[in-house]
Amino acid sequence: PEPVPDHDEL
Amino acid sequence: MNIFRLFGDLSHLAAIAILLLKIWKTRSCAGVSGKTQLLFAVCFITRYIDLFLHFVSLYNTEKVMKLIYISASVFTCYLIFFKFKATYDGNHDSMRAEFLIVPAAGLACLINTKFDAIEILWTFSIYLEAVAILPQLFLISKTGEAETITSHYLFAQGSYRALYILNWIYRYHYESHVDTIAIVAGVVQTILYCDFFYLYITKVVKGQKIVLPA
Repeated sequence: PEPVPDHDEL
Repeated sequence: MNIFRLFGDLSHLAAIAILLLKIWKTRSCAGVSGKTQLLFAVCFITRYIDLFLHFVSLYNTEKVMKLIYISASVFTCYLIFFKFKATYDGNHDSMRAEFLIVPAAGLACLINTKFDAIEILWTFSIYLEAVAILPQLFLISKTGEAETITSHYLFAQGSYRALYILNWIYRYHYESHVDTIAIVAGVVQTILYCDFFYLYITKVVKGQKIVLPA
């Protein structure tokens, strides 16, 4: 499965 | 982490602190939109839902910052709707928040990176944050003025996302990192502050108060 985007910002 | 994102987060923290101090010191939330603060609290809770799902030890500043944002915004709502409720200007805080929440939720279901519960909640929080300041700007346009301290709050709040745009340009250029949904919503959010920024820079900086032609 395509990776869920890691929203690494607040 | 880059300088733009660092100053963006600091500006956001400053905005939250300025508003809390204003309400606490003056023991009044006159001129403050409770709806905007509610919407911000909803944004933080839906965006940082992972804190509640799998609580990882507070080992890094990001977790601490998320908890600060959530607790500060909930505490601000408590001050507005409970402690200093008598000073809440409900008549002028009359923009229908549903007109912001429903489209943001609908759009989050239509345009998202992945149709996954957490991802849709994150997308909803991004779309909602873009328009969450509208009740506050609406209230100022209704009352025709903004206290100087409230103007500083708005300036810090608007600057935070403007700095994030510079952060996204930086990350695109150096890390080829792109989060299209956050960028588009962030640009819309910053555009909504433009006329306030103009008033702030032409008036408040010179020590005048913002008075809109009623």
